[in-house]
Amino acid sequence: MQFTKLRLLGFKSFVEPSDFVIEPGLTGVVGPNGCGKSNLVEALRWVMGESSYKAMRASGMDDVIFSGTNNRPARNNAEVSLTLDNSDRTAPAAFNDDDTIEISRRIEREAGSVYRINGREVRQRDIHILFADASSGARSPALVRQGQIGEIINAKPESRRRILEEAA
Amino acid sequence: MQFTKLRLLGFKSFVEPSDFVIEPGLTGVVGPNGCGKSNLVEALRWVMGESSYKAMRASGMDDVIFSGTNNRPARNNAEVSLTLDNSDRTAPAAFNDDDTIEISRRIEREAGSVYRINGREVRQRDIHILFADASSGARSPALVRQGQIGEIINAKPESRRRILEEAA
Amino acid sequence: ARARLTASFETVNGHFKKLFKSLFSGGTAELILTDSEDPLEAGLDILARPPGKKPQTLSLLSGGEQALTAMALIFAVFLTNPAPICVLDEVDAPLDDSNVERFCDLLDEMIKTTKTRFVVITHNPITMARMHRLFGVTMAEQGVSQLVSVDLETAKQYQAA
Amino acid sequence: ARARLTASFETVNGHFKKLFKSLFSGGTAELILTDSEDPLEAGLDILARPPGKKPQTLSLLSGGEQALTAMALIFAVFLTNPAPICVLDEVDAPLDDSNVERFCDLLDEMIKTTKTRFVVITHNPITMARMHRLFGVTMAEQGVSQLVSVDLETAKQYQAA
Ligand SMILES: Nc1ncnc2c1ncn2[C@@H]1O[C@H](COP(=O)(O)OP(=O)(O)OP(=O)(O)O)[C@@H](O)[C@H]1O
Ligand SMILES: Nc1ncnc2c1ncn2[C@@H]1O[C@H](COP(=O)(O)OP(=O)(O)OP(=O)(O)O)[C@@H](O)[C@H]1O
Ligand SMILES: [Mg+2]
Ligand SMILES: [Mg+2]
Repeated sequence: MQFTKLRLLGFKSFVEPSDFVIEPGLTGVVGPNGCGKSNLVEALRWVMGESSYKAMRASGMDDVIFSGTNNRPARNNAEVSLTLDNSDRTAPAAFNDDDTIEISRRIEREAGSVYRINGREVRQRDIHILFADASSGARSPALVRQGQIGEIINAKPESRRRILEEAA
Repeated sequence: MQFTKLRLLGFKSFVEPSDFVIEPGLTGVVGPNGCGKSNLVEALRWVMGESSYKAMRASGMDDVIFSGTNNRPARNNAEVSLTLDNSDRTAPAAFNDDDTIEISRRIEREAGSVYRINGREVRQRDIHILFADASSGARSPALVRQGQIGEIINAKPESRRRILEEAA
Repeated sequence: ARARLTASFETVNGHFKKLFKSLFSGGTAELILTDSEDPLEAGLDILARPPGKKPQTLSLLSGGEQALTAMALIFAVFLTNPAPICVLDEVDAPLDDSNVERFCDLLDEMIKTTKTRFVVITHNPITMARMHRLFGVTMAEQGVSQLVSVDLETAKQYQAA
Repeated sequence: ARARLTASFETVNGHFKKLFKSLFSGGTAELILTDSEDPLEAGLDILARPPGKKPQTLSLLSGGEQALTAMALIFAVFLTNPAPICVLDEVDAPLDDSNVERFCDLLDEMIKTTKTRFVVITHNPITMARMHRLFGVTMAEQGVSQLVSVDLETAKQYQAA
């Protein structure tokens, strides 16, 4: 399975529909302070089933919904979808019939999130299983948060072992 | 009181006597990764009476003593001295007779530290009093550790209040 | 002690509002004493609103925005009760070039109004160029630090060591 | 599960030793499973020794050295069990120029040996220049993020916004 596209709508500062294409090799993301680069990474973590609002730097999960600017009102929902290329047929059996797999998560203010895989509503657990098999997911050590590269070094040995489990 | 010079001998990677002159205005410190820039800041914090080895990124206070390289043996002691210009006579009464005040701290492996002010041995408490009056000291918010500028923002409101107390 | 803390809170807050506006070229910010009748027990909350954005919890600010907000607070404390020395260890690391320039502008302003001496550790060539003097720390002999005074050209070479 | 963890530990350790040497141009490092008969309960310790220095506790390493060591560990895990995607948010911020080049050399090596796709957020012009493609995030309208594909020249201008 390969990650090919991330689409955001109303997620944090991405109020307008935005498509982030992910191609093989090295994709650089640049821009001034506060423009939304780290928000993009959080959108990826969120659609892969992140359940802790702290990992979204938020004080509640509703904080990921666009909260408005001087010229625009706040929204009441946000949606992120992730497209996977499954032409190598490596997805778990339940989802392995299709060439592409689209995972989406939609949140309504004060009403929680709904996940879908190729349009069908699924539970958060199904999302976790899908990504665990693919050595990825919301808590993957391969998603390095800003300022956190040193965290692995300063962590206690027990929590460092978690990284090894990803490799197993 | 003004800070004018910091002298290191055997402190961390500064095994040779090194003089760091501190002049008015902006003094930049540059150099490749791992060359000793942050060690310099820790030497300043240490001579001002820092009692926690964690603030020295160490696992014990003896870790501040030069531990040797492939070509040099470890040392058994380290010393840092700080020269203050007191020509404006603003030091606490006990130390206010002199134009310059030299504070030194010397550590012997497994034997702890000894502080001196202008050659006379003093207690750690005396050092803390001297610097508290000068709105400085080992825990001053004006010494910003590497990677810690965000710490003030992410701290709990109670610990942020400590900053205000410095201003009082 | 209570009266002193409240008085210094007002002064720091005044400086903080001004410094935030100059670092962000706009927007508003303020300090709030929270949770308690007694200022000696209260916490310090920060309300920061970068230009054009809605006020949000601090943790939603970006890495660069948090660094600038923290700088505004530290310097507001200095202006209230100047410390003799300030050491900043790579605080410009999360900043983009235009914010590095604003940070240096603020340093220039601070030395005009206080006697604080600044020691700034940096890898950023823009910051290096705005220092009054530069010290290089090298390890000509591996594992052994040596301090030398350098000019800007040499400093840039260190960076590309 | 125990046998699998021990086997993967050996592979990760092998990669980690090699990657550390290439990132630091020398020195030695290794992973150690500590504290327990049972690998499933053990902790993971890291022994890192930059070239010419004595082995020390990790916390004594500098900011830049810790970032490189952490990178070597993350990539060692990838080589053992490649993740489909890796996102690095300003991991080059604490690095000097020569270490930024080494970091980019390592990225180039990783794409030759794995199918992992890398998303690298950076303010550093050296890293920008070594990417295969660049996306810019702008806030033409304050508070509203927009994604655009950019070339290197435009990216450098963003930096100096
Ligand atoms: N729910 C939301 N609605 C609108 N804007 C939001 C929301 N959550 C966060 N933001 C805005 O997003 C901005 C932060 O974006 P982000 O952290 O991605 O910046 P960045 O590009 O990573 O910057 P830096 O280079 O400083 O790290 C903040 O200014 C914040 O106001
Ligand atoms: N007691 C000691 N004896 C000898 N060397 C030491 C001692 N303690 C620390 N060091 C060395 O000092 C180095 C770290 O120095 P420091 O953290 O000051 O680097 P730096 O210049 O700040 O680098 P960076 O730019 O990466 O932050 C480490 O490589 C470590 O080996
Ligand atoms: Mg960011
Ligand atoms: Mg450092």
